[in-house]
Amino acid sequence: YAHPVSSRNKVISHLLLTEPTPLAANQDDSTNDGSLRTLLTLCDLLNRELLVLIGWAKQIPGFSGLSLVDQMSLLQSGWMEALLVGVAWRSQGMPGEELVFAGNLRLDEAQCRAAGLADLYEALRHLTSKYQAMNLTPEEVVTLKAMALANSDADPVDCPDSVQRFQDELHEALQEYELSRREQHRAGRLLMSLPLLRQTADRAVQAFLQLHRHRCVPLHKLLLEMLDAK
Amino acid sequence: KEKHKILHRLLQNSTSPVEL
Repeated sequence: YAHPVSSRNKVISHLLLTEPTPLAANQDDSTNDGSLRTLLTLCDLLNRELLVLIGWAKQIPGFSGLSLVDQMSLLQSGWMEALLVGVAWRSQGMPGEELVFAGNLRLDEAQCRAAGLADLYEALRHLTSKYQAMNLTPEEVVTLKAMALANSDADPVDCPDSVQRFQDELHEALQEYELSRREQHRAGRLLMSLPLLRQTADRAVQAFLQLHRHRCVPLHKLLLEMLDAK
Repeated sequence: KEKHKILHRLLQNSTSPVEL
């Protein structure tokens, strides 16, 4: 590697430092329908998480140097993947196999099914199990989240070389980190987990679009805009 | 850009984290 280990680990140290504090859910009280209340609470949380995610993305080393068009493309394509890394990480080892959307919003299978999110529950539990089996470190989680955004296969790309450099920097940071732990296969294994994350995020996007289109669940403007970009 | 105006505005605002 062209750069000393310390400069690479700076990327991961920076990602750890700028990782946002998990948000709390604001319980919706606009309806007596329990399932709808859960959905509205979840969608409100998701919308606020999106706002935080956009602020977080700006702090990933190299992201703000991309053109505005490419920043938008990456976020429009990879936002759900980046958010789901957090959900799957928080949901590890939960009794009752609950999904931890927030400390005060934990949903089990029955609650998800009642809210019309059975498919999302199944997909997210599968992702959570995968991460749990891999025994991820916090360093790996923050890097995976940034890579999910960088690796979003956005199209069209305004400046492919800059996006490629952005991806390479994160990849090299991960490689350096794993080699410093003498884990020569870990970086590859993490990269090979990205397709499952993409698949899970696609199912999540479909689930929320269906809620909006078929059950007319109202969504905040930013969330709707990002779902529509899919 | 017109279709994605909230994201566009949030990214343009500043390089600091987005205020809630």
